[in-house]
Amino acid sequence: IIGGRDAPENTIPWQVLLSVDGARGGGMVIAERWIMTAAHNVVNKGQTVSHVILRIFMGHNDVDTMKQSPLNATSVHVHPEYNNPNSLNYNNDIALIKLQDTITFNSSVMPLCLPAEGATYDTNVMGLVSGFGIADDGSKRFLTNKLKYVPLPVVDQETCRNSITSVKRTSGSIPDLTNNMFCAGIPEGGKDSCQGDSGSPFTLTENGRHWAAGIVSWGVECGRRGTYGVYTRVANYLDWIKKTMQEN
Amino acid sequence: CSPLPDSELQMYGEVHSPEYPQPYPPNLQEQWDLTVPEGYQIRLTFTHLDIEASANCYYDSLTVFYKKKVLGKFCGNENSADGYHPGNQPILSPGNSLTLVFQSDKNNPERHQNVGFSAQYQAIDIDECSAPQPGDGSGPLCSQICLNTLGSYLCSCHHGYELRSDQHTCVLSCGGGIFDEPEGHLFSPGYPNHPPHAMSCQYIISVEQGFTISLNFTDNFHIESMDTPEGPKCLHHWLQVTVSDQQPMKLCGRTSPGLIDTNSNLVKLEYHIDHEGQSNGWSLEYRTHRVMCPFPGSIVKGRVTPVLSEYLYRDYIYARCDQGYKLMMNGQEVERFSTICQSNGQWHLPLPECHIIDCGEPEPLLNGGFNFLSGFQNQYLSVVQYRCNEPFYRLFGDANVNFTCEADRKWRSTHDIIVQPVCLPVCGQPTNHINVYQR
Repeated sequence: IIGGRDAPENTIPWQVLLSVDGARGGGMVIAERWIMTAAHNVVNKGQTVSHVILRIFMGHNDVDTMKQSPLNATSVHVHPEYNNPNSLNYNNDIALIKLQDTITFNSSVMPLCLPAEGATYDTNVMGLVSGFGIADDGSKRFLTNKLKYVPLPVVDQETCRNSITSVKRTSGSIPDLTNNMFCAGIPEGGKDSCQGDSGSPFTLTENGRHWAAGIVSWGVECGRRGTYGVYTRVANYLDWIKKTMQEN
Repeated sequence: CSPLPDSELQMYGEVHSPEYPQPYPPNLQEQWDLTVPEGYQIRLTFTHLDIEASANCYYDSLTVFYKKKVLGKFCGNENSADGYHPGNQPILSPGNSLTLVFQSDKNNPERHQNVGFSAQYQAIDIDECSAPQPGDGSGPLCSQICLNTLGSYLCSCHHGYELRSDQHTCVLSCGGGIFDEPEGHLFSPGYPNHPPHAMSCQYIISVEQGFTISLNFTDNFHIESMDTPEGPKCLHHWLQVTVSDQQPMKLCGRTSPGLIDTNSNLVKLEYHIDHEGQSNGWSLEYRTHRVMCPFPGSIVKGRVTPVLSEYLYRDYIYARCDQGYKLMMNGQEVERFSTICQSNGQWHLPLPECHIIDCGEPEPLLNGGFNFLSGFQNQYLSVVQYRCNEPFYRLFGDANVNFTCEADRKWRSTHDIIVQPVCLPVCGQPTNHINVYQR
């Protein structure tokens, strides 16, 4: 998280830390046995990783503390239309992990709500993105073991598309923005999600209740002026999420 | 029973003179011996008699004998002035035989073509019982009771006597009488007249266990008592009533004991009179009653049926519990209960108890629990309220969270359907919030 702060205890109880083959990623608790994350966290060279090499942590804001009690997965369910062999297509970047054991919720572990039917992503509405990914202290970036967060506004879809088109002119091939994605961030940069945050939640709040609006997916650099972070638009996947959970 | 008539012997028949209805030939001497079974007499009825008439039936005649006694000698016809015609009156033999002798002389007047006789006979049962007492001093056929039968008779005796081996006379015998019917009538020999002297009679009334005997003496009671300085005593004549496990009771005097409830199913009566004095005896009706069991009482939180004014031998009672209670016997639950009044006047099983039913521990609720709102633990009509571990779980929908222990031993919500509550996780509401005060 660029430009963010350390999250106080129990403020983001749905945050999950994933460790896949040594790589760090994020996720969010959405039910007693289900974790939602980005598909690209659990797909390696086009293959869904085995649940055996997947290590899952939750319940603390400190990685060192969490590592004492990993949870096991029983299955990994990647969205069937996710296809990203060259890391240039993040469309449908969503996956579900089923846990071996049921979680009992408490103040440190709690599920995040799914979007309501017809949920809207209004431009400039402030959301919150969190994660154990790359952080900075204003001058340099580093790997942090503390959960960090940063509030970011939802960016107008056209504004975001224009920013990506502008970057494409100078940087060559970068992924496309689809309707299954949305952007969040500020044009002046300095506040963003970053590597290691993938799969973590971008939440919006309604009536005091946080809901999973986005999944940290991709972006051009981190916190760069004129660019925004791109998130999987969760509201587009309600049917698939429910179906997958019911069938499994 | 009476012996069947000898099949050789005819019970009826017909006899007639030779060549009847043609004139009989002269110079005849013919005899018929009619015999019917013992115990019967013969009735002979003439249908026609036409024999040459003469004084004293000197020439032709029909003579009827019983053994050697002449019952009649007949001749002539019903219109003749001479002779001796029997008319329409039948002849009855004193015994079971009859002999007819028909004779004609050698002169048969040609002007008369007499056809002889024709007669029918039949056996008639002798009523030996109504026969006059023989004059030979041998006494009546039966000394007490005579019963006529077909062809014979039977002798019988009054109660307290038995028939001797001669089958005619009776001898006093009143011991060993056992009465086992539920009710009956007993009286002393010869009652209401005095019996022969020096007599001891025993009567035993014995009925099934579970019944008690009551004796009801008639008013006409007379057993000789002796006046002593201490008052009248049953010294020489008495009726002793013995009930098992009780002191025997001697009765005498002229006052009827009336009704005696023995409370026993076995009563022995011994009637004794010596060779002097005079007692006319006694008579009683006995009846039996079912043994009574004590009132069964009542059951707390239950009821006993049927409710009767008294409970007697073989009566059944049933026990049921009020709703929400169960029948318990010796610490074990029983589905139903009945008990019977036994012959010893005791119920074969004591009444059970009604214990309040128990629905058992309410179903646990995952991520929640329950509290008792009322009632004692898991008993009938206890109410529990389910709750979830808030703020992390909440009850699903508007599920009823109050469950009552019902009579069917199930925890039920206010609806009949048993729907277990479910705790659903609360999402998106952390217990701590990010507060940023710097602006």
